[in-house]
Amino acid sequence: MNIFRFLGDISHLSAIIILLLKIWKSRSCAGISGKSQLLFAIVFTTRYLDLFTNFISFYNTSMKVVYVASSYATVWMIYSKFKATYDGNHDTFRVEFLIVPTAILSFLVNHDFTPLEILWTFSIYLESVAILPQLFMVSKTGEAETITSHYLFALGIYRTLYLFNWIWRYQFEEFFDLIAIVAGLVQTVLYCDFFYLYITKVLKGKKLSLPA
Amino acid sequence: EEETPLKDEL
Repeated sequence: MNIFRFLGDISHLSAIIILLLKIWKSRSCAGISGKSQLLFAIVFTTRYLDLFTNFISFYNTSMKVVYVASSYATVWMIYSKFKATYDGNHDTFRVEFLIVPTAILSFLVNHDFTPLEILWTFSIYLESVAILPQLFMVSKTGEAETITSHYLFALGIYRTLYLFNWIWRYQFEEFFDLIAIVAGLVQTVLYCDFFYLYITKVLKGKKLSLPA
Repeated sequence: EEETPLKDEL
C-alpha cells in the first residue's frame, strides 16, 4: 500500500467518524442529507459483499466492516434516533435520478457480467454521485456548519488521494482499473466547487455560506 | 479471458 492510498483511507475513515460524532454529540442531524447517507449505506453494502467470498487482509476486512457498520449507524440516527432534527424539507434531491442511471450503467459497462461484479461496479458509479443530495442541500440552504464542512472536505479529499494512488499503482505496479479511475475523477470533480469554498472560507475561520 | 482487477482497495 502506498502513502496516497493509506492517507485516502484515513481521510475516508475520519469523514465517517466526524459525521457520527457530530450527530451523536449535538444530538442533531440538522444540515445532513439523509438521502446521501442512505446512498452511502447502499454503496458500502453492494461493494463489500466480497467480505463473504474473499479474504484479502485483516486491514481490508476491518475497514470494510467499520464502513458498513458506521453507514448503517448514521442512517439509523438520521431516520430514527434523531429523526425530529432531520431537515427533510431541504433534503429534496430525487435519488432515483442517481440510482437508476448508475444501475443501468453498471449492467452496460463492467469488468465481468456476474452478480457480484455488477454490484461492485454499481457501487463505484453510485459512490461517485452519492454526495449530490448533500451538496444540493448545502446550496439550497446556502450554508453549512463548520463541522459539516470538515466532514465534506475529508470525504472529498479521500477520492482525490485515491487518484494519486492509482497514478502510483499504474507507474510502479502497472495496475489500473478504468472503471474506478473514471468514477473517481467524476467524484473528485463534483467536490471542486466545495474545495474552493472550504479553502477560501472555512480554513480562514469563516462559516461556509453561499451568496444569496 | 482477462482477470477482473483484484478488489484490494476500499
